[in-house]
Amino acid sequence: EIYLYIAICLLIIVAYDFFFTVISINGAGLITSMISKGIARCFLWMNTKAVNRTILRFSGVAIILALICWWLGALWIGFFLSLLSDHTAVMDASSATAAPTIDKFYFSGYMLSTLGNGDFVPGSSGWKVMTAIFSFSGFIFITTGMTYLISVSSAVLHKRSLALFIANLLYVKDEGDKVQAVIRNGDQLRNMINKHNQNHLAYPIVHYFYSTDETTSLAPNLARIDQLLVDALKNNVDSNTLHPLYHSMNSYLHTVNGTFV
Amino acid sequence: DIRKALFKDILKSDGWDS
Repeated sequence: EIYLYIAICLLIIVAYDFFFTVISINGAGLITSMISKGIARCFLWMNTKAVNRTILRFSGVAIILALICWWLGALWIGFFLSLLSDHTAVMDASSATAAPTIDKFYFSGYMLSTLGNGDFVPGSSGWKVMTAIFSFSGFIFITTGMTYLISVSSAVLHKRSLALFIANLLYVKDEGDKVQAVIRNGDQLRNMINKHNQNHLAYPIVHYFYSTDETTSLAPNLARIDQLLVDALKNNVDSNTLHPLYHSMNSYLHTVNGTFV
Repeated sequence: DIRKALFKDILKSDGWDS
C-alpha cells in the first residue's frame, strides 16, 4: 500500500505543477521554477568560466528537455508505483499470469504513450478504468505540453525581436537623434515591452533563453534605452510620449524584480 | 540608485556580468 500512497502524492504534485505552469498563464509551478532556475544558474556559472557566450545558447533547450522529463517521468513513475501496489494489477495476456515488475514498468509507459497495452491486460475492472484514465492523462500531458512549448518559442522570438528593435533604434551616434527615434517609435516600443512583460508573467521560462550576441540580447538593450529615457525625462523632452514608455518599463522592472532578480 | 542596481541585476541574470 505504501507504493499507492507515494504514487498518489507524486501524481497530485506533478498534475498541479504541470497544469499551473501550462494552463494558468500566471507563471510556473514550484518544481518547474526550481528546475528552470537551477539549470539556468548552472549555465550562467559555466558562462563565467567560458571565453564567449556560446554555452548559454543551450540553456533554454536544456530546461525544456528537463521539464519534459520531469512531467512525463513523474507521471510514468506515478502510474508504475500504483500498479506495483497490486500484485495482479497487470496480467500477461497469453499466459494469464501476473506480470513481473519490469513488465509493469513497460505496460505503464506503453499505456501513457497511448500506444496500446503491449501484450498485457489490466487484472481487474478497477484497473481497466485506471488504465483508461492514465492513458488519457498521458495524451493530455503530451499534447498540452507541446502546445505550451510552441507558445514559449513564440515568446522567445518576440523577446529577440524586441531586443533587435531597440538595437536598431539606438544605432545612431547622436544622443538627440536616439531620443527622437525613441519618440517616433514610442507607441510600438511600449506595446512590445508590454507584450514581453505579459509573456514573462505567463511563461517565466522565457527569461532563461539567452542570446549569444548583444544585438539580440534584451537585457543590455533595455538597460541602454532606460538610461536614455531617464536622461530625456530629466531634461523634460516630450514627456507626453516618454512618460507612458517609462511607465511600461516600470511594469517590466516590477515583474522581473519580483521573480528573477 | 535603485533603478541602476536593478538593471545591474538583470544584466547579471542574463549572463552579461563576465
